[in-house]
Amino acid sequence: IVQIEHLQKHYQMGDTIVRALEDISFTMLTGEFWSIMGPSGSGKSTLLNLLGCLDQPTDGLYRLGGIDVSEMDDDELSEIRNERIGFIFQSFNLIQQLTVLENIEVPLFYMGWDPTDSRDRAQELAEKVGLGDRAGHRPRELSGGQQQRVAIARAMANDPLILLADEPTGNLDSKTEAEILAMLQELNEQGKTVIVVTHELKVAEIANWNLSMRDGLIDAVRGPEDS
Amino acid sequence: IVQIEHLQKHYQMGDTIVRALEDISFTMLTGEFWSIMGPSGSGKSTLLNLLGCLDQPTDGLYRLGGIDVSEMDDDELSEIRNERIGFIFQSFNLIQQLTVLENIEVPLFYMGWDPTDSRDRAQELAEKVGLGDRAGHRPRELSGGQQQRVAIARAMANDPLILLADEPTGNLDSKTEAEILAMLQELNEQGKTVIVVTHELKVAEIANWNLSMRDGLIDAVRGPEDS
Ligand SMILES: Nc1ncnc2c1ncn2[C@@H]1O[C@H](COP(=O)(O)OP(=O)(O)OP(=O)(O)O)[C@@H](O)[C@H]1O
Ligand SMILES: Nc1ncnc2c1ncn2[C@@H]1O[C@H](COP(=O)(O)OP(=O)(O)OP(=O)(O)O)[C@@H](O)[C@H]1O
Ligand SMILES: [Mg+2]
Ligand SMILES: [Mg+2]
Repeated sequence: IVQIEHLQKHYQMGDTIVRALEDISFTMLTGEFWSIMGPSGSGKSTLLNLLGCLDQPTDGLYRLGGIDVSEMDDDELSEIRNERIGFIFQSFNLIQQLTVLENIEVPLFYMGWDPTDSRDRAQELAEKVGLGDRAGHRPRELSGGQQQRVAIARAMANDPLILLADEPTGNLDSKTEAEILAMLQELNEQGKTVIVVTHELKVAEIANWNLSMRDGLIDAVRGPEDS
Repeated sequence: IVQIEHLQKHYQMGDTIVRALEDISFTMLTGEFWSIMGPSGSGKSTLLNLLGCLDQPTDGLYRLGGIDVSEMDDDELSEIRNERIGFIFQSFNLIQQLTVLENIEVPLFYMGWDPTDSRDRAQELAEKVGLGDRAGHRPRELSGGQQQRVAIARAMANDPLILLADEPTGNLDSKTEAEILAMLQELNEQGKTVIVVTHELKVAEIANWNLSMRDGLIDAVRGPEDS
C-alpha cells in the first residue's frame, strides 16, 4: 500500500541545507503494523508527514495504494487525507477554540457526516479514550496526556485505512499507554495499516515490522522473522 | 526548601468543579532529587506549576525557602521565578519568533545580563544539548525532541536553585534521554533541588525521593531507605 523510492526532503535555511531525509526507500503492505525508531532529529516526523500527504518530498517517488501521490492535485490529496488517513501529531495539533467532542468530529465534518451521527461517534470515541466526562472542555483545560488522547480519538474518528501515529504515548502513564497500544493492535487486527513513530521499545514491540532511522537514512529494517 | 500543607486547586467549569489537587501535603529539603509519578490527569503538572510560582492554589499553604508564597506580590514572585527557578514545560512553551539562542537567553535577559555574556552562555548551553549547529533556527524548524532540548537549555540558563521538569524526556530517544538525565544528576550534585514529573520508571529511578499521585492526592512517598 505504501511504496517509497529514493525519497528526499531538504530545507533550505539561508545558505545551509538541512537534509531531513537523505534517500529513503521501502515498501509497506496493507494491514502491516510498522514501528519507526531513531534518534531525535533523524527524520521520523518528516517521513510520517510525507506518508500522511501533509507535505511533498523534495525528490523521489511515493505511491499510495498504487497511485503516485506527487501526481495528485490538492483536492485529491485532501480527499485521501480526510477519508483514508488518521494522523496523531507529535504536538497534538488540537484546535484550541473547539471542545473535546468538536475536535474529534473534525474529520467527520469534512466527510459530510450527519451532525447527530458525528456527535454520537465522537462521544463514543471520547469514552473509549477515557475522556467521556470532559467532552465539553477545551484543550487548554486538559492535562498533556488528556490532550494526547483527544488527538488519538480524532485520528480514529473516520475509521481510516492507514493510521499514522507520531509518538502517541509520550505523555501517558504506563496504564493508559497500554490501553492505547491495545487500541492500535485492535485496529490493525481489523485490517488497518498502522505506522507508529516511537522511541520506546515496548511500543515498537507490538509492531511486526520495524524501521530504524539515523540522520535521514534508513539504518535497518526488521520483520517478523528477524525476531 | 519546599513546604506544602493542604494545598488545593479547583477549576470551576460552568456548574461542575474539576478538582485538580484535592489536599496535598509534603516537605522537600534543599538539594534533594524528587520524581513525581502518577496517571494522566492526576494533577502532576498542576502541582509543578504551583511549585514554580506560575499559578496560585485555591487553598492551602506553600512556603518556599521559608517564605509564604501566597503573601508575595507579583514583583517578588516574578523575581523568584526568574532568578531561582528553572522550568521545563510539558509542551515546551518556546517563543516561536525567537531563535534557539534567543529562547535560551530569555531568563538571562530578565536578569539584566550583559548581551555578550548571555549570548556566550546560550551558545554553550545549546552545544551542551546537542543543538550548537541549530542556534540560529526557530522552533518551527526543529524536531519535537530538538524543541524539548531547547526548553531544557533555557531552564538551566540562569543556574537556578530549583529545577522543575515536566516530562523532560518524553520526546527523546534513549541515548539523548540518558544525556539529559546525566545533566540533571550533575546539577543535583552541585546542590540544586531537582523535581521531575515523569511516567518513565528509568527517569524516576535517578531521583532519590519519589512522590506518587492519584486523582489529585498523594498516593505514596518513598525515600532512599525504601529502596
Ligand atoms: N485550566 C484548567 N481548567 C480545568 N481543568 C484543568 C485545567 N488544568 C488542568 N485541569 C484538570 O486538572 C487535572 C490535573 O491536570 P494535570 O495537568 O495536573 O494532570 P497531569 O497529572 O499533569 O496529567 P498528564 O500526565 O496527562 O500530563 C486534569 O483532570 C485536568 O483536566
Ligand atoms: N521546517 C523545517 N525547517 C528546517 N529544518 C527542519 C524542518 N522540519 C524539520 N527539520 C529538521 O529535519 C530534521 C528531522 O526532523 P524530524 O522532525 O523529522 O525529526 P524526528 O526524527 O521526528 O525527531 P524527534 O524524535 O526529535 O521528534 C531535524 O534536524 C529537524 O531540525
Ligand atoms: Mg519527531
Ligand atoms: Mg502533565
